[in-house]
Amino acid sequence: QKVMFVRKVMRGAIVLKEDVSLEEAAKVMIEKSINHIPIVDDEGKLVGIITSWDIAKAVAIGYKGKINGIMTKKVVTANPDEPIELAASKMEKHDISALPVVDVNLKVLGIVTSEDLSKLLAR
Amino acid sequence: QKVMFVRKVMRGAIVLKEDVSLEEAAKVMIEKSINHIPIVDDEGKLVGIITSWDIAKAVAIGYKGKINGIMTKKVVTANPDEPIELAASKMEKHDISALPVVDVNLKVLGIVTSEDLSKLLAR
Ligand SMILES: C[S@@+](CC[C@H](N)C(=O)[O-])C[C@H]1O[C@@H](n2cnc3c(N)ncnc32)[C@H](O)[C@@H]1O
Ligand SMILES: C[S@@+](CC[C@H](N)C(=O)[O-])C[C@H]1O[C@@H](n2cnc3c(N)ncnc32)[C@H](O)[C@@H]1O
Repeated sequence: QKVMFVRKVMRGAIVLKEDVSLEEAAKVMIEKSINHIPIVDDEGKLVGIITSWDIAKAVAIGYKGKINGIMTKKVVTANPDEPIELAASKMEKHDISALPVVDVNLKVLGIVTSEDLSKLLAR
Repeated sequence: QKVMFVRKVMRGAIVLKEDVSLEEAAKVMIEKSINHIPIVDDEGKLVGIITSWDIAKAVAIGYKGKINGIMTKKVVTANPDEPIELAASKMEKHDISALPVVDVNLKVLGIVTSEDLSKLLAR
């Protein structure tokens, strides 16, 4: 069986800056029908990730601030040349459902989700 | 290659009734570290599903009511004896990431998510 690499299943990532409001992040998730948004600085470098789960957390605790107060800052990532099995194991190990795909300078190249991997089984 | 059935990968489902508040549903998602909650009636029959994406939608549009006003009522389901490929195709087709697993009377037996299927690739 040929090895498949992340490059083959990754999609383009919609990114946001960290000073964006919770409502704004939620609107982007709904408009683009996504659950995961990598957060970048002014140079496009990864600084965090926000997901619909974090929005649920904000609702659960009554948090109403900017996303940088609720996003996850220590982000688990993938690179385009790693096998999909490695990406799947990272998501399993950390109980997460998406990995921003980055280059050596932490520039966001795309994103791979458990939905993208699950689709590979839909034969 | 042996066929694998949904019964082998499904997990127990945490369910809620439809008159629960948005905050309550969000708190359950955070406490249990889940994104999908099947909604049942007084007999335990499936009547809807609410996900963290729906919570994000509520934040995006400023909805503050009970979950029955924001949950999805036409639910795509799986049964324990179907092959995982079928479950994966259903999720791909409807752009969803979870299927409540039900019996012929729509009683909720469990849930299977794209995260559960993605883990099968984590070798
Ligand atoms: C631990 S998961 C638990 C729920 C469920 N397994 C899921 O993936 O949504 C939810 C948290 O994971 C974080 N998260 C998502 N993707 C991540 C990634 N690639 N690296 C680090 N944290 C991530 C989110 O910011 C969120 O706070
Ligand atoms: C269409 S998906 C789009 C975003 C992303 N693909 C995801 O799965 O979250 C989000 C919507 O799907 C609905 N949904 C989730 N699981 C479902 C299921 N098994 N049957 C019907 N609708 C479902 C949710 O209630 C939510 O309104």
